[in-house]
Amino acid sequence: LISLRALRKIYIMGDQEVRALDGVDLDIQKGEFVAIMGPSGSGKSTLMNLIGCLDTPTSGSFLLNNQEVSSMDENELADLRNREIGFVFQTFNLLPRTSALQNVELPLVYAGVSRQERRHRAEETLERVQLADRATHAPSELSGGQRQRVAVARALVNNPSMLLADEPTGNLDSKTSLDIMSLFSELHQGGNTIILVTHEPDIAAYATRTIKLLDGRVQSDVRKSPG
Amino acid sequence: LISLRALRKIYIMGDQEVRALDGVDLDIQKGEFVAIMGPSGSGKSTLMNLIGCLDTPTSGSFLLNNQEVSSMDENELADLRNREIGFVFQTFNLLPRTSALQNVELPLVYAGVSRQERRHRAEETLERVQLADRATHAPSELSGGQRQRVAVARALVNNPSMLLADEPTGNLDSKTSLDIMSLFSELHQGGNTIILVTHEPDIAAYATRTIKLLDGRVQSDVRKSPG
Ligand SMILES: Nc1ncnc2c1ncn2[C@@H]1O[C@H](COP(=O)(O)OP(=O)(O)OP(=O)(O)O)[C@@H](O)[C@H]1O
Ligand SMILES: Nc1ncnc2c1ncn2[C@@H]1O[C@H](COP(=O)(O)OP(=O)(O)OP(=O)(O)O)[C@@H](O)[C@H]1O
Ligand SMILES: [Mg+2]
Ligand SMILES: [Mg+2]
Repeated sequence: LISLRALRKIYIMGDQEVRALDGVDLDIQKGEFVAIMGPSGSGKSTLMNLIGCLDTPTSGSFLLNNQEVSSMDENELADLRNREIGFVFQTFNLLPRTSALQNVELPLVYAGVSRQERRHRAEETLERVQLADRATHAPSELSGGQRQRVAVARALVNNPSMLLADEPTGNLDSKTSLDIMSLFSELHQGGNTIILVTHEPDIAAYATRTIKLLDGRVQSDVRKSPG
Repeated sequence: LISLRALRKIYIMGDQEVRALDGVDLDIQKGEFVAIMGPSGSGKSTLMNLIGCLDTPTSGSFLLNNQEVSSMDENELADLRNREIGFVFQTFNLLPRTSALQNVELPLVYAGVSRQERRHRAEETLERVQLADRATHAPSELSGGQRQRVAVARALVNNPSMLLADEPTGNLDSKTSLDIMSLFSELHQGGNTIILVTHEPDIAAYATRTIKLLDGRVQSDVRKSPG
């Protein structure tokens, strides 16, 4: 599904160079459940933004379904992002003046789903993250963990073939975290691909493979032995 | 230091009532290190905002140093907030177009500290959270955990007599979390008061007392036995 070779992301700040990613080689197959760990600033969110087609690398190759992403046109990319990929951002990125329900409906608007079906599916997904009674609240009227769950619901609502989740349980107590992780397991069992950034080993344990980053490179890549 | 009686915070949404805090009774002495835990939405951030004088209760009494906070004038409150209290917000609340260094200097500006001393103390505090090499970056040029550490540095820079930290390690890997917690322990050993919201038991273990909230009320209040 995903093939990265010598991937780099370099920021130039005055006369200094910040190497957010410094040569990443990585293959991820369809249907895998991968956890990405590593210290603060090691490049995890940068990697996620590149895989999610929200950013472009400075150099290197990124193949998605054997197609070089840098040669795709904007329509193909937009289509990918809106129909194939669900993204839970580290900073949620909810629309501030919009209710939780409308925030969750947004990917279905892009997918051209009818209004009635959109409402029904968004309500159902909010129920799955235990926020049915907060549907009309705007983000500023929600707790930190509630906002995080709205971001998770928005990423799940269109049953994405690839879910990218950047620290989706950072603001959640352990019970609520388990609820979210069982939703992800369910999605994975449906054959979908999940890439999840976390620094909690208990959360990484749900994945079948753990990749550790350090200073913008892959430091280790461990697959769980089956059974 | 802090005395709360029958404290309530109620939001009216249409014909519904949301009881964010529903009758909190609590005493916290000067120099205590208190952890506040509880499920997502149980009222932790609401309680922190009230204690930090950033919000006002719907009803009930809040005494700070034996003075009723609701009867203080705006000057007294501003003085408290800027000189006595350091606050690490769950959503960081950094100034977006301002460098990390200038964000950390801000409390010292309010405290009337000279420019040279401000710069020196802000640099020193950024060093203590291992971000000396990110001083000139704006928040959008920092990772999630780096932004969180800038928020921690800003809260610590004026050596506050009361530190309020709302999930200060939610975006940090375990090693970086330990670095932050040892800074807090240091502050506590200097005689300062710390109130910390977390849902990680390992982090709560640094405190000498753990209060659990449920549905806007205190569910349990446990002091560690000394020694
Ligand atoms: N402005 C508001 N209007 C309506 N309801 C609100 C508002 N702000 C907060 N709430 C509600 O008050 C309750 C408590 O919120 P609070 O932010 O204190 O929770 P919390 O314990 O900090 O949760 P978390 O662990 O998720 O951060 C939540 O159910 C939330 O939906
Ligand atoms: N726009 C930018 N300009 C300059 N440097 C940047 C920019 N964005 C990110 N960086 C730097 O790139 C590095 C990697 O950032 P990234 O957000 O990928 O880290 P991360 O592994 O997600 O960290 P965390 O666990 O703290 O979220 C960091 O050192 C950060 O300071
Ligand atoms: Mg990150
Ligand atoms: Mg909160």
